[in-house]
Amino acid sequence: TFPGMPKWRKTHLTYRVMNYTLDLPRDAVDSAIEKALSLWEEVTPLTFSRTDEGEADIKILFAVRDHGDFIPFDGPGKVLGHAYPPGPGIYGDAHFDDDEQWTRDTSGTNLFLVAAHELGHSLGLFHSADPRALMYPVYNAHTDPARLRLSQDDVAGIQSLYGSPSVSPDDPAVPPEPVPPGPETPAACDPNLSFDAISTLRGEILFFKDRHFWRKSLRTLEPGFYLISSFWPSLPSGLDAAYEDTSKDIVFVFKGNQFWAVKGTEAQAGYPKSIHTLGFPSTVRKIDAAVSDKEKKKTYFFVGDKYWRFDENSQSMEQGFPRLIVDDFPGVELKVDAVFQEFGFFYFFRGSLQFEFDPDARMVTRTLKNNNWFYC
Amino acid sequence: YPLNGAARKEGSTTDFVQQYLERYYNLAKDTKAFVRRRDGGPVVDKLREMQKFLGLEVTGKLDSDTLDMMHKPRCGVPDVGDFA
Repeated sequence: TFPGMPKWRKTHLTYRVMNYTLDLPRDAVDSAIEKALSLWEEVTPLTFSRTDEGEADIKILFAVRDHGDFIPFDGPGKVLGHAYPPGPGIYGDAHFDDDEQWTRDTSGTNLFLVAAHELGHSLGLFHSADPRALMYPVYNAHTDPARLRLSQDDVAGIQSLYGSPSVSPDDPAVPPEPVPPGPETPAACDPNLSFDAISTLRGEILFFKDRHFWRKSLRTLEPGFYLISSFWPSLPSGLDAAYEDTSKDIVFVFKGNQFWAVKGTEAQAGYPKSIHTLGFPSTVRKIDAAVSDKEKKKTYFFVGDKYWRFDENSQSMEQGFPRLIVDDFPGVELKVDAVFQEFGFFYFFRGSLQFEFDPDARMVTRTLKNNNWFYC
Repeated sequence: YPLNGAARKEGSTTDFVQQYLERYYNLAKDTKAFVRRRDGGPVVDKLREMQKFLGLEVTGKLDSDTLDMMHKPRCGVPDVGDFA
């Protein structure tokens, strides 16, 4: 935050687009600003409405060189824009250097990316030293605007000022949360919690849910809770499945008919790929869950009430599949949300339940609440 | 003005770096850039501060990574200090 932590003392703010760049159609500018504000709106109690006349809390303008605020722009490149922290008059306003070539895509300077950053200043955020953060001061031309997500650092910063969507830090009954829950943030100990996907990663277990994941180390009781985008900005939220291939040190994640590969925090080049490159028929549109059997070098993919088996040595789908889950994993529910392997067991998750399956005995050895890994 | 092109280029880099540090890292305006001092001086301190903030290797030197980063497009709000 800025020195003195300036912030808006109200949650409904007005904004006005004072003029337009000639680089883009007006509706493209309006849409970029609207999308940029909605990024912040999603994680705070703040709401925005547009006004086309009179005073507004946040005034947005395009200008070149000297433009009346004693901080002139500098021609093409270098400074793309600047904005003022919350307050009256010029404070809260965002200015964009119209000597840049503003674009909807990344062929020039993407207006949405810069607007999202500058409007972060308008709301009270200072620069972040975290290169993954939207509030990092240097423009990243490699950021895909369609996949832009606020980082953990951005969310923590803005929520330290305004709280989460349902909780304001100004509410005396509710102290501010040190760990920022986002919109519809799942609670680890919610008895009805279900998971989108689960994978191991270098000895830890990752439990994915919507835009977040819990990171559980077997050495610690408390799981960490993070935004997926804070570790892997290019990954989508709402994953379908994930598994770790320990021999390659890669985690594969699936959503819809695509899958991605990450090694530590690095997204691997050449992805996303179609799931059909793995050998699935075209009738398979998504994977429900996946797990790799580390010893046998086989990967199991669960789709509906069936499963496929992929041979990691031959890199091909095995003959004779799909088979019914219930035939080979008796006791496991018909359909699974997520699965991972640990201590020689497969742990299948379905809704709020978890089935510990012994592959050698071919039986379910325990049925557990699915969040018992969090010591709820 | 120097007739030697290399010297002129070096001078413009020095000016650029000085202005960058003044603008974004609150370097005092009367600081002479790159005057040799045993302790490195305020410019080296500010370079280090900048390198640390932007996640570069902290050398206090104008290496190519640091210069590249300084030339990248960025937000005009300073990274440190009061916003005036």
